[in-house]
Amino acid sequence: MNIFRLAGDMTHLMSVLVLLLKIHTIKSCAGISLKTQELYALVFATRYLDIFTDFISVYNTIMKLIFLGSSFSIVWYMRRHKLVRRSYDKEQDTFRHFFLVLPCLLLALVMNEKFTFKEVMWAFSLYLEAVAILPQLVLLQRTKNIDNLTGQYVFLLGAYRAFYIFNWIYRYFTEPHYVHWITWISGLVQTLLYADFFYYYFNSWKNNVKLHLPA
Amino acid sequence: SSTEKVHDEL
Repeated sequence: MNIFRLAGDMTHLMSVLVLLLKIHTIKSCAGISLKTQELYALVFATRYLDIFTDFISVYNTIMKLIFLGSSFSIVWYMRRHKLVRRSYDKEQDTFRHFFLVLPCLLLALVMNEKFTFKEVMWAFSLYLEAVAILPQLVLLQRTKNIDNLTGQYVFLLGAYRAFYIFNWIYRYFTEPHYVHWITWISGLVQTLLYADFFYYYFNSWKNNVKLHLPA
Repeated sequence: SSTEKVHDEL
């Protein structure tokens, strides 16, 4: 465990917990894409199939349980909680899961480290994670008005991506057999998707104005 | 590290 990996995990954890806490406290999910949240729940469910078969560390197991629990809680709040679901921008959040899930599944069947159920699902989760933010970015574009917490949520996710890339670079040079092409390429694609958002986020922060995305 | 690859990242 290096400092970049830890910082990446912590910003990832914070992004999910900030969102869950926001929804729980103000009983609103305005500006949050349910499609993206459902895709993340699917990402964690398919990636952590090894949770009971491969023990890595107590840290690893606990983090997996927190990610699974918090992502499914967010989906539950947005779909089932009678106050929260009323604030959901259903008409604006029109991205189809199918268009992201199917190509990722096909890609995972072709490109994986080993053709086993667990490895195909692992690859699928990496590909899906790379693009799962798209419905959220589309929703941000449409609603224009981005409150601080939604902005912070996407910012923390972007920070997590950046730290993970530093972690891979660090591990590449410090661990002799550390080569994971699938992880790196899908991770890089995911980070690039945030670059555009970051540009506007930093501009609004620098000029101390409310975040607005262009049409 | 072992030869059997395990995914140790989240």
